[in-house]
Amino acid sequence: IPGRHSYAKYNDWDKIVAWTEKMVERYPEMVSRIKIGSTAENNPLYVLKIGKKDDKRKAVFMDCGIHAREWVSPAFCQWFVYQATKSYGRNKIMTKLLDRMNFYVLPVLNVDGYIWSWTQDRMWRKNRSKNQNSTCIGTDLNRNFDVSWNSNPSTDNPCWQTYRGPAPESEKETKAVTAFIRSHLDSIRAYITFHSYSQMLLFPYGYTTKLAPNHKDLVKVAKIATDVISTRYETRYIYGPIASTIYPTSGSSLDWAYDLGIKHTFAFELRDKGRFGFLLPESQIKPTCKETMLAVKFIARYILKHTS
Amino acid sequence: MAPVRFDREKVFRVKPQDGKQASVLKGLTKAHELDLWYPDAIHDVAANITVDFRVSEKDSQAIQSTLDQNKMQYKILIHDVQEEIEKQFDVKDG
Repeated sequence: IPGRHSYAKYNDWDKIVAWTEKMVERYPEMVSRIKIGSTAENNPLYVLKIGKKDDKRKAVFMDCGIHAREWVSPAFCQWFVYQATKSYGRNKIMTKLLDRMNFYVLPVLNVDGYIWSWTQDRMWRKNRSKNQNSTCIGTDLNRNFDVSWNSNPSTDNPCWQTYRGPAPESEKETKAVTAFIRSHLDSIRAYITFHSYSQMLLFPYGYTTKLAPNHKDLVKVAKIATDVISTRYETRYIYGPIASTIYPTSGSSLDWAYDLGIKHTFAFELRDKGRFGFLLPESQIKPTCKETMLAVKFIARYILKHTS
Repeated sequence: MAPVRFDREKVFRVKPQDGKQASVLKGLTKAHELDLWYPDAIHDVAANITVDFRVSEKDSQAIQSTLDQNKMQYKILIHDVQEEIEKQFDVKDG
């Protein structure tokens, strides 16, 4: 029996699974759990659907924990589900959002890596799949999406942290996510992925320095979202396209989702700016989640109002 | 298998000022198989880009010497990674 789940603490995988069950049990009208696939080590991949039963409504897809060691990311996804369910009927904005749209939340994308980071190696980043002709383990799932997959020379060595895998979508985790998003493409209007660290809000593209066709729109949303973040604790985020704001990158989920047709795709790089890096203390989970929540709610409201 | 420990491992922050310093840093990253925290690939290490990386206790002296020799300014963000790992859990149960 896993120990007690807490939104203010980091939870291991067993606690997160038990928590997903509890959320479905507690909010049967609002929360359902969808198994979208399984991992290389046969762990289940769960998406929590928050909202009404109607599948035709606009939806936002969110994933957390694509990189195992970025623990504050899964903490945010859990926080989001908690806040959404708790504030429905109490908070005007959340009630309006949930009355009109759905959220698909994947609390941990890289489950095997996350477990490994808890049990064996806190600094683990990739998944745990075996690589042919190499003793090095794992693929960086955020280099494994089928978008300009083979364009970056620093991703073809299985021993590197950014190994892209033997082929695009070679990983079961990537495949499960892309299959789910493709099958819900008619309703998904926004894709948001959560990473840490460096306090940035990023949007396409990463694989090219060309600007996205709706660049101005993305800039507008990102500017307001980062302004909103700072209102709570004065945490400063920067924003911009991945390639020019951090560095060029290939095979990322963000670019893949955008090129698939989801025209509002964002990646949050959550707290902090390097004091703790991947080792953000638990005492900062709550403030990080609270400020991020404001930005996510803003993006969702924007999607509701400005997409057809 | 015993979990990996990170006793006295350090996290450095370096901002190479020019191409030469960036090359030095890339060389160090390759030679010591440093764990890049930011950016996440050696390919992206360049002049005027802030680079954070984790160094084993064994290698940290050599890294510091090389940075000093090349007059590269650096900051040690974390002096003992294992200590920070333990300090992450700073919220009491209940």
